[in-house]
Formats: sequence, C-alpha cells, structure tokens
Amino acid sequence: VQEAVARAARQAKSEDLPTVDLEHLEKVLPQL
Amino acid sequence: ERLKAAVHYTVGCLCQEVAEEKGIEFSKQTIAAVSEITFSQCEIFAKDLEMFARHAKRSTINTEDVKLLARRSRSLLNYITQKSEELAS
Amino acid sequence: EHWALTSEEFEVWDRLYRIQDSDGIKNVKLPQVRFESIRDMEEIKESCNENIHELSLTEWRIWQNRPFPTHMVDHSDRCNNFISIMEKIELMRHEEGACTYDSELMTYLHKDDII
Repeated sequence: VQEAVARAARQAKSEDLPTVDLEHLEKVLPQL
Repeated sequence: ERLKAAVHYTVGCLCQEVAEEKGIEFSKQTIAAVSEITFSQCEIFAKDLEMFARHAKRSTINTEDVKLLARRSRSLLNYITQKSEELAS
Repeated sequence: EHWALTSEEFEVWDRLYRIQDSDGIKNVKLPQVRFESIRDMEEIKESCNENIHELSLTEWRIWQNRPFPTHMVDHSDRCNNFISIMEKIELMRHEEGACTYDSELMTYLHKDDII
C-alpha cells in the first residue's frame, strides 16, 4: 500500500496537480 | 466485509499520512482503488504463502515463506529480512 | 528424433524467423523503477546504448480493463487481478465526489477491528 500510495502521489506531483486521481494510480499500477 | 472495511479504513489512514507529508490530496476513488488492489493482492499472497508452507510439508506459515514471497525484488526482500530479524530479536 | 534442428529446419528458421541486424529491431527492457517507500539501496544501472527500447507499461492501459482472448493457457491470477482493478477504476472514473465503494464498505467498519 505504501508503495502504491507513494508512487501515485509522485505521479500527481510530477504533473503539478494537487489531487491524486485514478489516472495517476492507473499510470503506476503496472509497475506495482 | 468487515475485514475489507478495516483494510479500506487503514488504507485511508496511510493515504492521509502521505497526503500531509507531500501536501497533496487523494480522491476517495483513488483510496478505494488502492484498498481494492490491496485486498485482492492479499488474497494472492495468502494462497502463495499457504502453498509455500505446504510445499515444505508444514502446516504453519513462517517468515521464510514471507521472504520467498518477496523474492522478486531485492529491495523488498532486504526490507522484509530486516523486519523479520527485528521481530526475531 | 534428435533435439537439434536438422540442417533443413535450421535453414527455414534462418530464412524465415531469425532476426537480422538489418531488421533494426532493438533489444527491449522493462523500465527499472525505484522503491518510493523503502530506502532503496539497489543501484539502477543506466544502460545508455542506443539499441535498447524501453517498454512502456502504461501505453496500452486503456485496453487493460478486460481480458483478451487466450488460447490453451488462461490468464494468471495476477493478470486477472490487474484486469479487475483496472475495470473497477474504469467504473469509478465517472463518479464525482462521493464514492459508492467507500460509503457501502464503511457500513461494515467495526472500530475495534482497527489496530
């Protein structure tokens, strides 16, 4: 969980967005 | 459902921690998706652990089974090994 | 009768299937990703030679919310797991604000279940 949450948050940050959405999670999910 | 609810609640708390740490918010849907992944992945973990123990002709799952579970990533294996040594000591 | 290809079979393989340099096909590799939540000691080796194509794990994600047909070998548990979560994400994508998963599941929450 920690890894999923940390990666999704980083993805959102990299797109300068304030909220982590499903798109960010979707992008990191395959790595997980 | 109770177990799932407890997992979902805990995932929410972990998201809150990271949210505060990184100054970011998590949508409810994202938290729901993470807890759904967690729950279904835990089902796979449970099956694997049971298989590993049974393969060693044991009826009790032990830390060696968990290390085997983490074998595909050296970092994760190191982390799990360190944690199990801490627990053992 | 013998495990190796016969010279005829080798010739067919060499002509039809063997990848030649002229095919311009690069080596492929999966992206190496660091752990975010664990102090990651693993050094990620940056391979800088040109002829490696790094695969994208997200390129086809819009297709990955349903199982594609298989032949003789079914999808693995992990694969089915991934597909089902991508499907759930697809269903939730159109929810605004309130989350039905959350509201439904929280009715089962027992505070004393939480450590």
